[in-house]
Amino acid sequence: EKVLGANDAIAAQNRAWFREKGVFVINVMSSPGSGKTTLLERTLAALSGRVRAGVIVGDIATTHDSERLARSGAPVVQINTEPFGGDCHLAAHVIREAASGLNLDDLDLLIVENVGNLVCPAEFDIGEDKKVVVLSVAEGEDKPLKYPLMFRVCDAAVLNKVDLLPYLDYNKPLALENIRRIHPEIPVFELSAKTGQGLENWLAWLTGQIKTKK
Amino acid sequence: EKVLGANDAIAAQNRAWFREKGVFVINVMSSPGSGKTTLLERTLAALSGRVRAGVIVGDIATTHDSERLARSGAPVVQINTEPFGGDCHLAAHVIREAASGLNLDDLDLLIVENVGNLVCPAEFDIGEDKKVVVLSVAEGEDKPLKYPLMFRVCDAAVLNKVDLLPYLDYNKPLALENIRRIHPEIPVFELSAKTGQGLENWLAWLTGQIKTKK
Ligand SMILES: Nc1nc2c(ncn2[C@@H]2O[C@H](COP(=O)(O)OP(=O)(O)OP(=O)(O)O)[C@@H](O)[C@H]2O)c(=O)[nH]1
Ligand SMILES: Nc1nc2c(ncn2[C@@H]2O[C@H](COP(=O)(O)OP(=O)(O)OP(=O)(O)O)[C@@H](O)[C@H]2O)c(=O)[nH]1
Ligand SMILES: [Mg+2]
Ligand SMILES: [Mg+2]
Repeated sequence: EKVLGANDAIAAQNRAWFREKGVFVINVMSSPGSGKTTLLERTLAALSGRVRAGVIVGDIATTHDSERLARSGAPVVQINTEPFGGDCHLAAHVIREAASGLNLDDLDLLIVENVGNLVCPAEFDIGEDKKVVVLSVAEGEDKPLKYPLMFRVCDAAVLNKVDLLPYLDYNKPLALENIRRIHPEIPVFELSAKTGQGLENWLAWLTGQIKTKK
Repeated sequence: EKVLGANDAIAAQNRAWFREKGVFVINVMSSPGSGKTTLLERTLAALSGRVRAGVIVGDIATTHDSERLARSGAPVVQINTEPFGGDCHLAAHVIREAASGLNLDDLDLLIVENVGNLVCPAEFDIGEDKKVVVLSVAEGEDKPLKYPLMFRVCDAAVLNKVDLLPYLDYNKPLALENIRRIHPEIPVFELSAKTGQGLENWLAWLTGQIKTKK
């Protein structure tokens, strides 16, 4: 309880700071390997020249993801949790520290790619405007029911890797029903971060959210 | 630190109890949806009549996995962590409690399917003999480097969903190199829990381990 209390206080400070700077902040979460980084690579490329975006990437170890995302030209800060205990989530204080390494005056959008984990990141407010969960069709239809908190707290869901559907016995209507059972009104974007299929609805939602904050 | 200390003491008690009962215990971990339950369905079916197996399944919510595994005829205990805080891992005390719901005198093998999470479960000793990590080819090649602790502490790794390889740009030699970089001697079983391809090496390892403990 005490840990979350202190975290919430810092998250509120972050949120005020981001609002003052006019930066829209999204927190992107998923299981390991659902395709967060691949989706963000596509997203940064599509927004380039239209939206000034920066990224904070959290991982236990390696700088692989930040190197991939930095190729877009966007400013990227990598957080590695292994040096301080291997945290399985990003907390508000590490976001505050990482964000101070970016020039927020130059940004419209700050994307946080969280540590790959469908459980703990859902519990930590980092001062974001919206939370997004990425779910891959390769993981099965039941994850929303088995890991409900993540789907309850998120404002949007991305169903990724739809290019694999022809090769899986995947029951997409059931998967969508399971998401809606946990979070009835949540928008769900069905797409392939690999091929780019279905990306336009996700981009429309994201750019619409940025405009609303402005 | 205090949490892990208390946990280690109970884990040691569990281990002594399992040894006295002559039960070999494996702790199976992975990201959500890597295929733990599918692999265990196949494993229980293949061992039926040869090895007396029981299962403890941990999830945040639902009894889906225990229902699937109970179809094998094996005794199965489901742990749901949501009622006590939504823990993202199984600790030794909940394993002690769940195991007391099984008749260990009748078992050669106790399989623990942990909560889907590639981070925290690796830190909690539950009294098992061996830890096994399941990695799906759909998750990419870099997970061993990005989530190193899990691959360091495990005694065996299963590379699952190889039936999807023809549809993925997956670099299997790189994935195996990444596993070996973190844990050089670890045996890696390449298989498809869906089609049954490659299952025999995994079963040979498992039955060999059970015999060694006896
Ligand atoms: N077929 C297919 N593969 C995809 C898609 N998106 C991502 N992948 C693959 O999935 C694997 C993991 O993708 P990443 O983008 O690294 O996943 P991630 O969620 O960022 O992983 P972590 O940061 O480690 O949690 C890689 O092998 C990608 O090539 C997709 O739309 N279709
Ligand atoms: N193509 C393919 N799909 C598989 C394979 N093994 C499992 N799956 C599918 O992957 C999805 C998840 O499988 P599960 O066995 O439920 O995964 P899990 O690791 O037990 O998931 P959690 O318990 O929620 O962490 C399901 O849709 C399975 O049908 C495989 O070898 N090949
Ligand atoms: Mg990533
Ligand atoms: Mg399972």
